[in-house]
Amino acid sequence: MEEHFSNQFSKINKSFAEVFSELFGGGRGRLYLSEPDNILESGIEIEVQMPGKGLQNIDLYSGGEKSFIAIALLFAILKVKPTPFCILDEIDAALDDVNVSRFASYLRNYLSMTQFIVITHRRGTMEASNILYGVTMQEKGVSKLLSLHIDDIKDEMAN
Amino acid sequence: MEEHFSNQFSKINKSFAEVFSELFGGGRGRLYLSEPDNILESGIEIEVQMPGKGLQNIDLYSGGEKSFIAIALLFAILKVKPTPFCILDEIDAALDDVNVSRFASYLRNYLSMTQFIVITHRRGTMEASNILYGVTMQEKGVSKLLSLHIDDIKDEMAN
Amino acid sequence: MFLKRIEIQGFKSFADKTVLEFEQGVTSIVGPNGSGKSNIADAIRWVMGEMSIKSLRGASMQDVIFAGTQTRKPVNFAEVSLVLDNSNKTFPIDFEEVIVTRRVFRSGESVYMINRASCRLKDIHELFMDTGLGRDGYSIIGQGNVSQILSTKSEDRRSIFEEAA
Amino acid sequence: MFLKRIEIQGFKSFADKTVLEFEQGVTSIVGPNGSGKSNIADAIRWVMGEMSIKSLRGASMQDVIFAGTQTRKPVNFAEVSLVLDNSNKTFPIDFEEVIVTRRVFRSGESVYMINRASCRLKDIHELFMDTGLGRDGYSIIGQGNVSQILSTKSEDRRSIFEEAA
Ligand SMILES: Nc1ncnc2c1ncn2[C@@H]1O[C@H](COP(=O)(O)OP(=O)(O)OP(=O)(O)O)[C@@H](O)[C@H]1O
Ligand SMILES: Nc1ncnc2c1ncn2[C@@H]1O[C@H](COP(=O)(O)OP(=O)(O)OP(=O)(O)O)[C@@H](O)[C@H]1O
Ligand SMILES: [Mg+2]
Ligand SMILES: [Mg+2]
Repeated sequence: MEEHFSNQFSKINKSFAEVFSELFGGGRGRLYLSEPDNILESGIEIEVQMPGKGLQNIDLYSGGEKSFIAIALLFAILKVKPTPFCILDEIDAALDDVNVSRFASYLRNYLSMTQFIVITHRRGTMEASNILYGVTMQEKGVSKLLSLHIDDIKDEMAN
Repeated sequence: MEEHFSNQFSKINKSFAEVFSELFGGGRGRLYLSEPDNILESGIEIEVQMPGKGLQNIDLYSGGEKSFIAIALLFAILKVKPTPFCILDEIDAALDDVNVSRFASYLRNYLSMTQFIVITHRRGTMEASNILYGVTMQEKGVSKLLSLHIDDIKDEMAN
Repeated sequence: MFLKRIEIQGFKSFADKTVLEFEQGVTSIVGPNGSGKSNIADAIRWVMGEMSIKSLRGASMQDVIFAGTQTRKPVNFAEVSLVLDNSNKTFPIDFEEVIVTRRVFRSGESVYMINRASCRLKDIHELFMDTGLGRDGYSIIGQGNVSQILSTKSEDRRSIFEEAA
Repeated sequence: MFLKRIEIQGFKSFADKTVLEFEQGVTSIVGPNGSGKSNIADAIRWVMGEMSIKSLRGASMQDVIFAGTQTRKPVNFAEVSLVLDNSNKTFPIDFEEVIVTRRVFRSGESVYMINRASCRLKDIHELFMDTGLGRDGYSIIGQGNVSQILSTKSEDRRSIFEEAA
């Protein structure tokens, strides 16, 4: 049990370091146990250094940076233990347009292992998908589904 | 003291009802005290009905609807007791594009009473402002200010 | 294994029967605020056996049943079916396709089914065990929850790692 | 009254002196994630007398001083000045313009000034009292905090109403 957890943990840590520098274009990400002697109960610490910045406490990072670090951790875990499908509900809300496109294109690296269903308002994410569904309430209070094409998006968002 | 609070409270309630139906294009918003006999300590309840939907518990509303209800409440309070300036940090993050433009144009109704400084990633909000500042880190880790024009936005977001 | 289809009827704002077909790859769901996008994520979480009312944003289990509008009457039951492709036998049962169904009536009575045969909730939990699709895992990231992986205290972060172990 | 200018030096990521001029109306601040936008909101909150380290996203008061980068040395102090137009005498002092300044050194020593004359923190708090610009009020809505007005328990909602009373 202990051995299994610490094996998986070091695999996730290695994958986090790789994913982090790919997503952020440099810098360093590291996971470590707050109490290494107590593997089965210890908390998990996250240490991150953005490219070109000093090492700092995770709370000092901005809203968008924190979302992006959490996304890097999610991708790192999916790399080590993929799930058949993954539902993401507006995880791109705090990202700027450049980071939205980085996230959207990074998603495509995982398609052989995981199917993604992504709820979003951001155009960069929509453009990275192969199927697009619109949900509207033409009749107030009742949800209806429309099958959309990416070109429809401009009109759809407008009404 | 009691009288003053309940006077202000009923003014804010009246203003909330007006702002709500203007922002949402219909429906009803109401504030009431959970313990009307204990004015100075009572909690404050918010009851909202979206246009065409039934009355429901505030927790059932979506992420974007909740943000928009909170924005309506903020505008209602600003109407009753304006502050000289107001700093809003990405309050439009959960809104869809249509609601972003509704929020941005509604802001302009308050310009005679309050100055707004709005931090945003959404284009609809940028288009409603008269001054635009860009903050970048050309030198990693050091913030620099650029004075922008709305036409620059396309380029600025791209790099 | 992948998600082929989801059928939703009477669940939250989906008064009428609605079917979403999926393929491998990335599917985006878009639409105005309050139109019902997160309700689809809730429907998937619910049919997979979610028992916490709070994580379904309701106050009682009946809150998932379509409550009516100014022009429509409330309905009596909510039903969701998840159709999964099992050709690579991720699920150790001998079917090419696995259909998981959950139904709840206003009376509180619940029905669970796997491939149209009635079963217990426990059977649905066991079906999804070890696939990483568990309810506490990382296969459904709810709205506004992405940064929670970081901001909780270090000991709260364990559950996502344990799910992956 | 309105905000005419803010001068930031050595505060968080603003290593070099930075001046933002404002007018009446709406000013938007845009830019990539992590570039320093919310640090400007923190600077305004700080110079107005904010004492809670947590609401400035730091662990200690020194966390507001520029900590250096791989190519720059840390600095010794952080200083922010807020220049307010007082022609309509919102502040009961006889100046057309009111400049509020706050400075903190790595040693922990703090300096507060109103119109370049040194004062106490208490004087800054009193200056902003009754203008609705108080720190618990609704004049600064932090990132991710907008829905908090709704989701807190009903008794937590009072503070924003009391500020407006
Ligand atoms: N004392 C300090 N010294 C140097 N840099 C600091 C200091 N405190 C914070 N920072 C930097 O400021 C950055 C965060 O800035 P801020 O929160 O203003 O970003 P933002 O522009 O609001 O981004 P977002 O769009 O993601 O919300 C962090 O990456 C951190 O490196
Ligand atoms: N039992 C129910 N019966 C009818 N409608 C319901 C029920 N439960 C929730 N709803 C409706 O569903 C709506 C919320 O839907 P949902 O959270 O899916 O929106 P969303 O599309 O995710 O929006 P956003 O973009 O703002 O996140 C609410 O407005 C509410 O009226
Ligand atoms: Mg939603
Ligand atoms: Mg920010």
